Amino acid sequence: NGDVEVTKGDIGLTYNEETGLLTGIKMNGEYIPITQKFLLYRGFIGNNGNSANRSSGAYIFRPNDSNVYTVSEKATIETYLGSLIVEIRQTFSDWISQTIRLYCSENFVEFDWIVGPIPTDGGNGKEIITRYTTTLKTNSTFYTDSNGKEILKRVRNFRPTWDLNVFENASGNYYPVTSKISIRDETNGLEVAVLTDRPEGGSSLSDGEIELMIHRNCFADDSFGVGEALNEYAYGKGLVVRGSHYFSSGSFLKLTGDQTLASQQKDIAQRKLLRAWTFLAPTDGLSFKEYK
Amino acid sequence: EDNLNSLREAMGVLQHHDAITGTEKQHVAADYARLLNRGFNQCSTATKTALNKLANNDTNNSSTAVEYQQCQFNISECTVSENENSFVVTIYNPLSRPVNNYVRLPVLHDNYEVHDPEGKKIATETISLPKAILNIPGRDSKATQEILFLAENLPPLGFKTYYVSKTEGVVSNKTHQEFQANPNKNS
Repeated sequence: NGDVEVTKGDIGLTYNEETGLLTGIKMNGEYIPITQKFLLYRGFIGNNGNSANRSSGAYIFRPNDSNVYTVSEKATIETYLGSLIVEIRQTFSDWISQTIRLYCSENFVEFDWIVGPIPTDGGNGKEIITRYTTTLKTNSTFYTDSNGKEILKRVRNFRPTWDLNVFENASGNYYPVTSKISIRDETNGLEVAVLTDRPEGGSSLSDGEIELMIHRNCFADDSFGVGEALNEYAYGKGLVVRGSHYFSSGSFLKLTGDQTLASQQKDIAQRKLLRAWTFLAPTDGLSFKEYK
Repeated sequence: EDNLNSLREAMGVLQHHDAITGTEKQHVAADYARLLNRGFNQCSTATKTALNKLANNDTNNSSTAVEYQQCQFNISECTVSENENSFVVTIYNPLSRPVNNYVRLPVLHDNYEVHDPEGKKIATETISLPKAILNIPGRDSKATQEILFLAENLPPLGFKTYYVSKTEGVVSNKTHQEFQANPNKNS
């Protein structure tokens, strides 16, 4: 059906030849249909006179409406098939691109994205997210971590200690993600988790979805104190951000080798958040033997 | 202590909620970056000394002390790997258990070989950098490729050193399929 399958070790993914978009990931013995897109919210601009007129700014995320706009329905794609690594390189626009990596002997899929400078056209700011959509039946529930420690259960449009009326569907369901966000299909025993290399905002606005905000610009101050619009720049241009998501999925009921899915994810998080330090030094022309 | 204080002070300032959440003004963001960069640079003197100590190098003797350097791998920029025909890569594992770690180093050419601490040649790959990296504002590098290798079984709270050298001529036995636009599904 136009899907191309690429595998490395025990991990595989499929993407659509026509659209260049991801269509599924296989790891830990389970194939999960999945799409991933880059989307954007348009930031609200108001006069900050009352809460309904508050602009989206440095302190708060407040989109113009609940609509989310697709940056591109297609990606141009290039593949690199090596013995240590497979890379699928996707270009969505001249300011969003991504490399999906499968390593031999690793138990995650890496999404290494580069976003920016965000275009400044259109008046409203742009708040860029990436959204992973699966077929998991998640019953309005998702999980986010708290400073890499306790995993907290989040239920859409619900707070455990008071009755909640949500008027802003997207921002009202956003939570801080320090290093992990996950969803579970309790009926089929499946879990999908995305581990981040930095804190981001995230949510699951529909069943089976995970979304994370990775970059934003806002053209109006939200009047909460910074006194300046959030449009960070360097070298006279809007910032370019590069970051990674580490994708893990499988059954949370079965053991994979001697590991559970949770312990596998903890191992990935430790190795990525306390990663090895790399130092280089010239050898002044000495051979390996002389240097040793 | 003096070399550590600069980064300690920067980290002290960056506990402020504006630095944590990004609610600072633009010129303050630039100043935070300046403070951190100065702290990193001054701290590198301490890490160099510590690594030399761990490696039992005589730090008082300039001929045996190693000039360890760190690079901005987030923008694939590194003076040492880009300019030296041979160099060593020391990888320190801060975890209390052994780990494997993939190493990526920006380079200008595609003919490099890597030897592990025992002198055994290990598998490497040279992969071209994404165009988006090459265009990052402020990146000051001629590197268009990265070499990739696996540093296996790094000891807990310890390190391994790999020797990287440029080889003559072109690598003939490529084991990979180079970037291919819109590859056919049957390939």
